[in-house]
Amino acid sequence: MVEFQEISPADFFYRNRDIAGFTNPARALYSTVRELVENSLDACESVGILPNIYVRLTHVSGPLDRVAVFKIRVLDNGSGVPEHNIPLAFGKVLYGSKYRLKQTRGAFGLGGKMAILYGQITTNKPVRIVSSTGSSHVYEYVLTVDIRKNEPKILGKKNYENVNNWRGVLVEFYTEGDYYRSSSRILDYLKQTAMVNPYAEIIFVDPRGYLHIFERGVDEMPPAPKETLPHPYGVDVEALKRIIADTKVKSLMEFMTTHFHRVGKATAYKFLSEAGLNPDMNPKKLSQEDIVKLVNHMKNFKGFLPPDASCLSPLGEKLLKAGIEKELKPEFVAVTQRKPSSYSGYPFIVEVGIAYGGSILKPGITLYRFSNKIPLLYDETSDVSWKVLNEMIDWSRYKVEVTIDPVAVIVHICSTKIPYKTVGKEFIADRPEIEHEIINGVRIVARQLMLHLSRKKRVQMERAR
Amino acid sequence: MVEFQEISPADFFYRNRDIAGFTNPARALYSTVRELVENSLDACESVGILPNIYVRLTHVSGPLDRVAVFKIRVLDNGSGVPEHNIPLAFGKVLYGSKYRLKQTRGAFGLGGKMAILYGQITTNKPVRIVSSTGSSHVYEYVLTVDIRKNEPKILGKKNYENVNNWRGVLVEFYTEGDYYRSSSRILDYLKQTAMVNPYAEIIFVDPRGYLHIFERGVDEMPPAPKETLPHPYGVDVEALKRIIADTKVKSLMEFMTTHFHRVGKATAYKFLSEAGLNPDMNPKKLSQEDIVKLVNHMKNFKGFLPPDASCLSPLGEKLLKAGIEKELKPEFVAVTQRKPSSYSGYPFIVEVGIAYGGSILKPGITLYRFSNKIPLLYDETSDVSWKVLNEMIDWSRYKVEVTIDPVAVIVHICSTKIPYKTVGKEFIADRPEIEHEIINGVRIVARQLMLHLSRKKRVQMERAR
Ligand SMILES: Nc1ncnc2c1ncn2[C@@H]1O[C@H](COP(=O)(O)OP(=O)(O)OP(=O)(O)O)[C@@H](O)[C@H]1O
Ligand SMILES: Nc1ncnc2c1ncn2[C@@H]1O[C@H](COP(=O)(O)OP(=O)(O)OP(=O)(O)O)[C@@H](O)[C@H]1O
Ligand SMILES: [Mg+2]
Ligand SMILES: [Mg+2]
Repeated sequence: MVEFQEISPADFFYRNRDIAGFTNPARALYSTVRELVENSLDACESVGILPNIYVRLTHVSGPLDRVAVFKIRVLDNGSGVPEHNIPLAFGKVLYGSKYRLKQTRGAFGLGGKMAILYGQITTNKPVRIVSSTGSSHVYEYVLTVDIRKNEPKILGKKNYENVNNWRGVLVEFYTEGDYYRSSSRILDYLKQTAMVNPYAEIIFVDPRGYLHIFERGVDEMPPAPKETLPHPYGVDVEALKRIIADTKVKSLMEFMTTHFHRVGKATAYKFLSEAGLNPDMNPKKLSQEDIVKLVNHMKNFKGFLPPDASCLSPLGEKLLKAGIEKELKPEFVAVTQRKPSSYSGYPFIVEVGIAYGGSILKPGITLYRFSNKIPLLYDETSDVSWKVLNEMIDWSRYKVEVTIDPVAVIVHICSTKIPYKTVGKEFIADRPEIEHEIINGVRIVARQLMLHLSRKKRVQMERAR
Repeated sequence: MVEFQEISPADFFYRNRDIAGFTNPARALYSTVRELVENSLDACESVGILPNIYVRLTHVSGPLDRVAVFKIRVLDNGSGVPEHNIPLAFGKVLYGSKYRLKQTRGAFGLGGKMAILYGQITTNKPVRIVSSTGSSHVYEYVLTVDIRKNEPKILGKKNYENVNNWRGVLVEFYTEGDYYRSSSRILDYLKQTAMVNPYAEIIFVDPRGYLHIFERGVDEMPPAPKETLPHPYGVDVEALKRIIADTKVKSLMEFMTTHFHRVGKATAYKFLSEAGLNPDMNPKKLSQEDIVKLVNHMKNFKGFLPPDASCLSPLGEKLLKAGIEKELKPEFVAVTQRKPSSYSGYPFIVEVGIAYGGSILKPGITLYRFSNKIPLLYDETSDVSWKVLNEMIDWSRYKVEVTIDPVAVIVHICSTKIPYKTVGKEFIADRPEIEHEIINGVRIVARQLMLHLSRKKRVQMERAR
């Protein structure tokens, strides 16, 4: 007798937690730190405030050189979470505020919950969330995740008067981890986060009680990312049907100019006539066949302006160069920011840096990958940047000896949608448009390195005489 | 004003369909064929019947050498789906019959729906399902997936008298695809599926109308995989709490022997005394701290018998060798089946084959990967087998010249839970226990190849005299 079953999204990601980056206690501890720090950075950015993030990992019980129980505490000065959203934001999988078309670190409505869930299934203890949005009160919740139902179970709730006008979030829970095995990755993650978020201050207290301070490098927030409208090139039938169902406009002309990115009256008129559709027709009157026709015309019409990347918030060449110099202390750095491009209607910007020598001691090419200012430290050989560096760049052309010269290549991609191949955000798919920008970015900075290396060689040869 | 949102699992996988292997029309067509064929093979296996699977891909409109609209039709003679489960099985994401602890190709309750969903969002047409479980009636449903609600929308429903006593499933829908770009992968997939499922007959009619027949190689089904109980080593707090909540037994002794794999009275008694727990205690009386203690003791107790792999259904050395010989026609084949092992309480068996020369023309080592009799054709460089072949085997020790000799290595892993790293089942995580079995399996067959190569060389040298 075949038994059918429906499982909740929390149950799905509990059963398949290695797919979300929670494979074993060492890896889970890393994922826990990254998911919480990324939430805090997003929160500060959303209210344009210089981030102050405090991470404390305390050893609670068990051996220090193996799997043990830890307490994790992350405190930020970001937007905070409104009171009635707190239990769901931290207790319901596939719930969040980042399902918009906007450059954010978060994307799935899952990360924070995965960390909390892993802590719960290894220690059976609840999570404590304290937050205020700067209102008159501070709210505290103690809750667990009902995994089968995908719902928070509130065990306790308090509120205090917000005497210090505090705003932000404190997350605290217990989890099984293996700090001995994951400490170098965790410290690398924080170091690289500081490198591409130089306006953030991060304080990390490790299980031995050591204080690691990643000081603010600049005192100014970069322009905030903005939410944008979908581009016609990225539309499919489902997306179009939803826009039609929710729209208040009464004509196809207004439909095109209101709901799509960079579509003005002239473009809309030209498009609709080419598609053979009446500009005055009510979009809700489109037949099922018309909808498919409209989607196909949208994908193929050559007259749409490409996505505008003004909604994005890249690092910028100045900050990228400064970050590389501060972290890697090389003898030479070159950076470049590629012109904005797009894939499937999503705008993106690629920024590439190359660094050589100085404190970079490891021979060969070391790759540093970033997406939306998140360091990616796992599965590098599956990533599009790795593929570019290893299969598409002839390093000998740039006088770089790939087994001897100490070179670092830094690639940052920012977009309203990063094409991660995994739910754990480990590596990025090799979309042709993105590959194209990375190749060209690497070529530009590699050429500058080549000039530096040949200049250096000339100087050495002259000295030898 | 921060806007929070909950999205359904269908919405999540619609928005992130590239994470499930539906990246572009070419890749989506491949994923569509594989998901439906794997469902049919599981269905036949579940009722112990020799599979007859018919796949037809018809070109409907658009160019034949680029993105176009296709109709896909897959018919099997498997278990069929009971009438009231049909709409949910094909219209609700995270719904299925494979959430059991049993070796099946399916695992996520998602694959068939992803294919149907992709067809729906590219063509706006519904899916037609016809099925019977061999009862007096055959049922036909025409439905779409309500993505926002994650529910099927039934557009039409018929039933016929089952005059031929038919049992099985027919799935039919329209989808955007790119056969020109994905045909070689689709044919490879079917060829390799035939290689490791020699008892199946697969007929594929491609868009040009060509018939590809993959004939049955053997007329006997292998022993069917069986559902098994969880092993103590694989338990976490959530899993234990569910077993406690659902159990009818009244003592911890009975709890251990009833709900866990290979735990007899003597083992249970020894375990409970070592854990300091009373064998007569009612499991529902365990405190929250006791539960955590119990989980930790279960993970660390040395006296449990390792997971028994009699629930698994491997290929077997005879069939693996025959499949390799039939498909690759090499000059030499060696195969080995490793002893059963386990990771995190899940039993698994690794089978490795090596083939050399003959019709294998491509110089170098070509890797063929299989998990639960599914061919894995993407992202090989991220897979544990690739890592083993490239980083852990010194081929020169086996007299194999890795840039010249035409060698194929075949790795099959079967388990009650395959540690896929992605929802699209593209590659397998490098769990140490699995890595260990693959390395040793490869060494065994590589050694046999070495003997063959040195024998061959000796013969050639003698002839040269
Ligand atoms: N420190 C924080 N400050 C403010 N809001 C937060 C914080 N942490 C989480 N949130 C809120 O909770 C929501 C859920 O967070 P969660 O990490 O589970 O998902 P996400 O960040 O939206 O996406 P992802 O799964 O990619 O991380 C967020 O969208 C955000 O609105
Ligand atoms: N051809 C078929 N014959 C019988 N049952 C089927 C068939 N196709 C699908 N089903 C049923 O529908 C369910 C859902 O299928 P679906 O492919 O969506 O998920 P799954 O196979 O369980 O897991 P996965 O996502 O890993 O493929 C299956 O579990 C099975 O019970
Ligand atoms: Mg998050
Ligand atoms: Mg399936």
